[in-house]
Amino acid sequence: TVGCVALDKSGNLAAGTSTGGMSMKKFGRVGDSPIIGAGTYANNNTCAVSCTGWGEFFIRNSIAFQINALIAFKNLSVNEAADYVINQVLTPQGGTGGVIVLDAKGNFAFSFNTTGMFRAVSKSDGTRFIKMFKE
Amino acid sequence: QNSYAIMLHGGAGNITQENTKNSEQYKNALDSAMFIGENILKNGGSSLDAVEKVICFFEDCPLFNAGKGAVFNADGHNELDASIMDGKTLQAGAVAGVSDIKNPISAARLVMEKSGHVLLITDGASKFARENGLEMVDSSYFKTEESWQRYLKAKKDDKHG
Repeated sequence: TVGCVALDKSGNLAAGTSTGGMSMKKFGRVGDSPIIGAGTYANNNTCAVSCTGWGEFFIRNSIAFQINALIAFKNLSVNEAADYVINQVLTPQGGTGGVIVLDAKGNFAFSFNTTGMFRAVSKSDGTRFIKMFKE
Repeated sequence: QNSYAIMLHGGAGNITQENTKNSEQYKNALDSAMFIGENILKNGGSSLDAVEKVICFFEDCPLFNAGKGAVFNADGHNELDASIMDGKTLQAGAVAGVSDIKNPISAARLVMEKSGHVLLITDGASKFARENGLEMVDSSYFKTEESWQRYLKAKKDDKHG
């Protein structure tokens, strides 16, 4: 799975996700990537989210929307919301994967419970990095 | 506001130091993807354009599980899914189970902007993409030797006496 979230100079957020699904999946099986609110979500008032991982868990828990809801209704930061859904929602159920989250102020967060996640960020303030593991 | 930001991911599966011996390849691909997005945003382009173009790059790159190089299902076919959402309007679009649209993320955006719906699947999604001028490919386009060998190995390992 691949995904991208972006904030433009007009203050607009967008999110997208694309995948080939899980290897050896049952024909016709659809994971979270094309399900709005599960694998992808964006709202200028809260954040943009793209997910990757075991789709069934992301669908059952509306992970992408849940991150948005935690920010909207509990005033959590992007870091707190991302870590909460991975560590308190996904992990106890046996789900695996990760999320990237970006808000309208340019605050960003990654969270995952797998051995690694290919990820990168770039901001107009000069922040720029690429990471693969939990370094 | 004159600032911008972009984040991307290329999956979080079984990534270990062992199975990413060519980690430089992945890092270079992530760098190239980010460069595409940065250029769009730096020049005043929209976040939607940045997201679509970055994901198109990933879909065209055989290193990642999307588009060319995607994994195979149990029947040995590629089934691709994609979605996109606009944070300004809360409009969204998605396609699922497609096997002949070169860039499913562009089809998802087309669904969002021109269909009046959110999710189109399989043949219907392909028909809609074709009618709206997206590039279509034979399903063999998505197959790479490496992903096919991984499928054959997985299939063999899955057999139990």
